[in-house]
Amino acid sequence: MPRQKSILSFFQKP
Amino acid sequence: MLELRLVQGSLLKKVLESIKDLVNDANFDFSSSGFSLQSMDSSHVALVALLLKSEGFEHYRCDRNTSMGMNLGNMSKMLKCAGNDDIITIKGDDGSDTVTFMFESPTQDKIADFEMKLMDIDSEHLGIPEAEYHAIVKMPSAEFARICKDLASIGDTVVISVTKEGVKFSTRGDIGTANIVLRQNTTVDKPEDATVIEMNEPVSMTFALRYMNSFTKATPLSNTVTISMSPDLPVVVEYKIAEMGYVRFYLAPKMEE
Repeated sequence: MPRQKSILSFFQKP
Repeated sequence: MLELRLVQGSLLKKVLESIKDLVNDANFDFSSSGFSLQSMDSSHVALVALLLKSEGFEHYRCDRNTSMGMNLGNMSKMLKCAGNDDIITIKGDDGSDTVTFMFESPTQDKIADFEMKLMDIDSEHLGIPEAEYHAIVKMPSAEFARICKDLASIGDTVVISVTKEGVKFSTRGDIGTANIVLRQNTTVDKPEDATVIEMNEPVSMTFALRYMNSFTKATPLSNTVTISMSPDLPVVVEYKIAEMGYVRFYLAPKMEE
């Protein structure tokens, strides 16, 4: 089963 | 001093209804050009970005950039007290710990004001990089909502695949599988009924239907929805708000480790 990624792994904190 | 008068108050009601189940608390960022909001859901899987430009307001005054933390559930409770035809005015004073929503009936014979407590929110404003998308599908928003609802009765995840044949939505669950294919269709009477597929390269990605279904609460905001996908990037599900801005939902994909 594919795992749910976090949005934080794509968009960076400033 | 902040004062925003929105003649079409129902728009703000619809915006709140579209995001309040995904995000509990958020900072509303007001500037002279309009107001915006960016917030992740509590599981950090999805992100909402809202923009309402000042041009869409009958009257818009924002003397200095300011950020107001609001509980969206509470805000929704207050906005539900506004009639669908009411004019809504948002008012705030520098340094105040409250915001006022004023509702005026179209005939001006009923005027209400609701004052809501603000809250301090530690928000992490994320940088969303500009991206080139492999595929962008524009389709009727009601059709997208129907597909997400139908598929969620069969499975938990949807695979969205765009090829030159069309866009395919697939799911599988304990009781079986489902595939829905939409072909590009621009020969329609009304442009909002068209399905338009812009594809640079084929793409296929997997997403949680629970989130997709939550995004479709924005359906009343727009007749059309745009779905932008690239491998290894969150999908963007965008509902444009006529002449004012947009609500965009970003959803992280499910991926093989």
